[in-house]
Parts: sequence; structure tokens; C-alpha cells
Amino acid sequence: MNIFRLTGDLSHLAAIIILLLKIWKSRSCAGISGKSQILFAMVFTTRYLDLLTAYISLYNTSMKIIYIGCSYATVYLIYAKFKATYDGNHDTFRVEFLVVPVGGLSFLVNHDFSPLEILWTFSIYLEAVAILPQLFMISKTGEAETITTHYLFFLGLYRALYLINWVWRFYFEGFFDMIAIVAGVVQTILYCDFFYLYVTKVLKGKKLSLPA
Amino acid sequence: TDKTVGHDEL
Repeated sequence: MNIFRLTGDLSHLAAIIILLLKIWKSRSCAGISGKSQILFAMVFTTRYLDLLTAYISLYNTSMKIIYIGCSYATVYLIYAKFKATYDGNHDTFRVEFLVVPVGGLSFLVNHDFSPLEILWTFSIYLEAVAILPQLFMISKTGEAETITTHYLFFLGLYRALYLINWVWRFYFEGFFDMIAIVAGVVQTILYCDFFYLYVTKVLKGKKLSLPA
Repeated sequence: TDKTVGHDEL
């Protein structure tokens, strides 16, 4: 565990909590893509099946349970409790265009052709693109609430910090996971345009709105 | 090495 990995995990946790609190406090999930949140729930579910087969550490187990729990809670708030506020008309990204190719790729390119490993690979690939429905929704409506941009910032920052963590682990531990690294790079690149808008607009006190 | 040593990351 190095500082980049830890701050990456905490950044991820911050993102998840920010989103949950935003929805809970405002009693509304307006502007949030339920599809992205379902994809993230799928990501955590397929990745953390090893909760049932392996024990790594108390930290590892607790974080996994928190991530899964919060993820399902978010989906529940969007599709059940605050369903009336869900903006389905703008959440029109076709998720099958992500899930099907990602599923195929995880069968073709993985570390080991076993069910658990294929599901882990699927989760890594899916996570890389799971934010696309949310970004698509923002591009469609042309704006995002500031709190939603904080969520996206921490979610993007998490994988960027993991990239530094992997450089660190390569030099100091000889650890190298090509699947995670390539997917992590793709995932981080998808946030770059958003990072730019976040720094140039949101951090200067302006609302994130895109030119019409 | 290109072999993963389990998935200790989250």
C-alpha cells in the first residue's frame, strides 16, 4: 500500500459518498445517469466476488463491502425512492453497446480463462467506460450541477492516482498488470475533457455548462 | 513479470 493507492481509494470513496449525499440531501437524482450507476453496481459485483473466496485484509474486505453497499444504495435511490426525479429522457445512452463488446473482450483478453478471472476482467473493462452514459447525459443537457462535477472529479482522480500507484508498484515491487493498466489509462483519458472544464470553470466558481 | 499476483487492489 503506497500513498497514491490509498489516496486513490479514498478519492473513490469520496466520489461515491458525495453522490449518495447529493441525492439524499436534495431528495433528487436530477442530472444523474442511472445507467452509469447500474454499470458501476455491475462493476463492483463482478469484481468483488472474491470476497467469497479469498481474504486479503480487513481494509480490503471493508472497502469492498462499502463500495458495493453504497453502489446498490445509489441505484435504489435513483430507480425506487426518488424515481420521480430521475431524468430518464436524457439518460439515453445505449449501454448494450458497452456491455456486449466489453463482455466479449473479457473472454478474449484475460490473465486466466476461469469464471472468476473473466468476471474480474469484465469489471475492469466495464469500469473504464461505465461513466460514458453520465458524460453523454451532461453533453445532452449541456450542464451539470456543481456537486455532480465534484463527484465526477473525485471519480476521475481515483483512477489517475491508481496510474501513479502502478508506476510506483512497477519500480518498487515489480508488480505489473497489463489489463488493469491499459483499462486504467483509457478510463483516465475519458475524464480529461471533463478535468479541463472542472479546472477552468467549476474551480473558478462558475457552473459547468457547455456551449450550445 | 506480467502475471498478476491476485487482485489486492480495489
